Amino acid sequence: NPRESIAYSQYPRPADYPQWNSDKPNLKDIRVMGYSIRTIDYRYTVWVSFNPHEFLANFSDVHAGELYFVDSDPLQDHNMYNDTRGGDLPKSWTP
Amino acid sequence: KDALNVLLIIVDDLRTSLGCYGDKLIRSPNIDQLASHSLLFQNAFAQQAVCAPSRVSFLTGRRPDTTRLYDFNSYWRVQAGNFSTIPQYFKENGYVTMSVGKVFHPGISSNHSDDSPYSWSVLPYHPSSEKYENTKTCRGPDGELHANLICPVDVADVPEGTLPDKQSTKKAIQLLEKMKTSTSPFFLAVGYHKPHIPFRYPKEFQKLYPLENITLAPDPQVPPGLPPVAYNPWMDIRQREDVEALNLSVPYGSIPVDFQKKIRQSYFASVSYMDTQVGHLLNALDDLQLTNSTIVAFTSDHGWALGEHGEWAKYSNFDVTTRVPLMFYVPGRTAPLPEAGEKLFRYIDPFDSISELMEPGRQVKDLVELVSLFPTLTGLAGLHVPPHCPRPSFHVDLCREGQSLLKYFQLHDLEEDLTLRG
Repeated sequence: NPRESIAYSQYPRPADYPQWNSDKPNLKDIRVMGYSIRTIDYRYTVWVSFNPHEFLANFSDVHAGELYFVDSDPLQDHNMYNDTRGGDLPKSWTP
Repeated sequence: KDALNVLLIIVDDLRTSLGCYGDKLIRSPNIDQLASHSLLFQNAFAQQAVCAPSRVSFLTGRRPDTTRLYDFNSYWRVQAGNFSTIPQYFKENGYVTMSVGKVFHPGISSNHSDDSPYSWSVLPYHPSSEKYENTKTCRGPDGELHANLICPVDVADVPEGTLPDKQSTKKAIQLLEKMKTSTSPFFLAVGYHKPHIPFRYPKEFQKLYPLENITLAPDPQVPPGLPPVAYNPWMDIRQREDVEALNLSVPYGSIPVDFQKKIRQSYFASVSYMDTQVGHLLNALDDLQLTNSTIVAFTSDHGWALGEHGEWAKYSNFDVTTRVPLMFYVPGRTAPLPEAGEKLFRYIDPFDSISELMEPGRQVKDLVELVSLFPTLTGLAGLHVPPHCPRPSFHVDLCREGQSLLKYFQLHDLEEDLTLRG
């Protein structure tokens, strides 16, 4: 069932706002990690606190979120995350 | 003796801007021809949209949270665990493993050695002309040489009179010729540099993409609802002389429209140039009668934003930067074994306007991940597929975090498919 296929991606950031090293932060400067879960229907991303010394992401501390629906917004220009009030994290995301 | 060889082609920063992915503008006849004999995954995604972390992830079969490489500054065998790699596993199973061009990201993340001797039977090859890639070899409108982002060149004019990917193709063909008479199966990984920046390619390829035919990205503005943390401020291209001269404000200043079109034109021209290199390599596979005994896997380490969401380069979680081309040609599985003398991969000149449209091969829509490359390649080659990793798996040298994609290659489907097509 194509709906069961899932792809995970992630990207690190040094801060909540763009700065000179936002594209390629060194490990010691990473403070936020964006974890994406993709299905054939949507892409859901949470940007959460990240501790580079412990290599630990804190899913209870969500800095921002993104939610795009493939059918209605294939180019991912209309972030619905706040419209859904961020919603509860999908069960599969809670550590 | 009967083991299938493996040719793994990894293209740097290649998004799915290819004919076989439905992009009508792009001239990529040789990759499209490969796709017509392959199983093509329409929705394959990298686990992190930046070179070293993505490459170490798919070459070890572990996710970035396990390799603990999110930047360029650590070697997984030191930082995280002594994880086996795909080439290492083939080497341990009797294959001669060889690396040409950019397979591992050079530097600390591959121990300044492309992970030799673990991964490779012979010293990895790097094209000598690579050292000029970021130097002042781009002739600007002022007639001077610059280190530009947009860098169409007269190959005769550049140092050594050649380009890295041309040298890589030549070396890879030499290795194929040598392996033709070997009794051992081979695993050859060829890493092409283009379309990674700078867009330094033979200038004639620009003719394939007249500026009047080039449009902007369909959504060139930063979306109002995009959280600032998600935005990639494309700092790397800003450091190139021609972009720097635009005096753009950081982080949200947008590139002038005509220059956006020039960037897109040069990315596409780089793709077609790279396609010719892939074409020469696959044509040699045919000439050496290795097509019926060699699996060909084609992919990239991540995509590239060409102005979508007001962004350029990779460094984000958008689909345009994480979605990658992924296809496998498996002799007798994704295409019938070629008859004696039959050529599957005859070189096609992208300037040949009559090159007929390719019949697409089989395609899969399901979402898949680059981290599945390890179990899938080993399975297709008939090797024992490494077990799923426990959590955590830092202490386990050989296991994989990705699903095997073998189920998509089921023969009966193919036979059915072929009779239908027959």
